[in-house]
Amino acid sequence: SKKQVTLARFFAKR
Amino acid sequence: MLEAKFEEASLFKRIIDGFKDCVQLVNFQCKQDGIIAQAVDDSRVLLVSLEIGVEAFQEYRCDHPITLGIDLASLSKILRCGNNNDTLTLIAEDTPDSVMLLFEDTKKDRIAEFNLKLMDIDADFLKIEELVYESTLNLPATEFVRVVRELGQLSDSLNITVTKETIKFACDGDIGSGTIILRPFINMENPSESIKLEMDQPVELTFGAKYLADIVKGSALSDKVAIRLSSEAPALFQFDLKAGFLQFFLAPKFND
Repeated sequence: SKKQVTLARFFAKR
Repeated sequence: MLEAKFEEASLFKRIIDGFKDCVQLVNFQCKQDGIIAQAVDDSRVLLVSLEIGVEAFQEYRCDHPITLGIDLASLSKILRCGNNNDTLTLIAEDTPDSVMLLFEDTKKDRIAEFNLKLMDIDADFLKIEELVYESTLNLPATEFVRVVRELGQLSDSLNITVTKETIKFACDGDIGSGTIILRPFINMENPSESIKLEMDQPVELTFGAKYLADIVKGSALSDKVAIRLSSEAPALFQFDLKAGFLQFFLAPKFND
């Protein structure tokens, strides 16, 4: 099943 | 000093109604060129970004940047007081403790004044405009609302697959499954009814249905929604105002 990720996963890359 | 006058209170009401159910405490940053706001929901999955340009106002004046920290639940109580076609003016000092909301009917026979206490809200302002997307969809907002409502009944997740010629929404839940396929077309007579699809790469993403149910509330602002998808970025759902926009950035669900 799929798990909800948070926005931090994307913005942390910056 | 800030003086921002909406020709009709209903515009500001619709803006606030468009996102008050997913975030509560919001800093409204008022500047010379308009008002912007950004807030993340408690689960850190959904980010709301609002921009109201000067042209959205009948009159607008803001000499110095002013931040209004507002509890949207409290603001909504006050917004319910005025009539939809009253003018609504937001008035604040340079370092305000409160913001005044002034409702005036068109004949200026009834003038109602409310003061909303401001809050000190500790929130970062994220820079988000550099995201790159693989697909952009433009749908009638009513179609988007319908898809989210219909499929949201069956499952807590909604899958979107975009290929060259189709947009497929699908869900699979305990009571059953559903699929809705939309194909791009142009309605010459009524362009806002058109469905447009620009695709650089096929993309397939899954989103939490409860977040989409919040996002569709933005449809009160616009008859169209733009959806931008990437496998590497949060999806963007955008409702345009005449001057400005309401954007929702939603983190997808991924395989464990």
